[in-house]
Amino acid sequence: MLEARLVQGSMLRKVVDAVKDLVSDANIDVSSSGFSLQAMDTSHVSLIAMHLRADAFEHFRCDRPMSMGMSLANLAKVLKCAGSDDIVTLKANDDGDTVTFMFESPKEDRVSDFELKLMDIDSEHLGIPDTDYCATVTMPAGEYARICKDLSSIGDTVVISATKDGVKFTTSGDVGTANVTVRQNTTADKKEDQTIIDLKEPVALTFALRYLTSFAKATPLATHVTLSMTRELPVMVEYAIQDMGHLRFYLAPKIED
Amino acid sequence: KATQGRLESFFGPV
Repeated sequence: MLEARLVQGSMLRKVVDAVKDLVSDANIDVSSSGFSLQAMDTSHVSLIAMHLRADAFEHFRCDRPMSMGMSLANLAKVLKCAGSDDIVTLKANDDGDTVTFMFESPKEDRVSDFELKLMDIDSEHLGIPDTDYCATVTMPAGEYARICKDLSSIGDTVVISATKDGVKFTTSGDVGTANVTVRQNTTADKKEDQTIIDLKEPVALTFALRYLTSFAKATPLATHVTLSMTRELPVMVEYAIQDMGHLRFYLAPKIED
Repeated sequence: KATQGRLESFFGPV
């Protein structure tokens, strides 16, 4: 029996809205540690790894680990029916082929429940090694989203180059070329405007912009985003889910022939 | 010309 009650139910909707265009169906794995989701897009170029810790839930009961295969588009439709301040409770039987979502308004004057059919999805989990990244940059999530949007109007490939002077995003296309450089800014009076760069050694990687732009759909989740890079490894783009967990995106680089 | 890598080349199967 699974029963999990999330007071900030809106976080679930923000996570699903952030990933549903990249991955259509996914297995949500539940264990005593919480909820996890790992899935790749169809081209296996990008991967999402989400974890929501059990202690994020006001009530969490998972008698035995289970994997719930879902269409993320259908899950998004169900979560759209929740009020932004609703408490969301998930319930599923161990051998069940459905999962029930219950939405309660804060004043408990409105309760609704939606039952979603589960699917059999063969999961292709990859082992993501813990990496000591050469460069990590934590910047305002809105800033990252804006860079992706602006550069996408110029080109479809971006070189991200982290040096001691800052992190430079470069693209070029028929229109011309564009450079955006983001510098360390730890003196901003508002914490959410700060940009922190931790550089162990310079690194430059090339990526397809459309994936980085898709990752920016997670912007409503957090004030900051962290990009972590190491030579010839996928970039990790990470959004914290408040203090409950994280939503990580990985994107394979383009390798110069 | 740059070739798009796939994740399997970087992350092993579990």
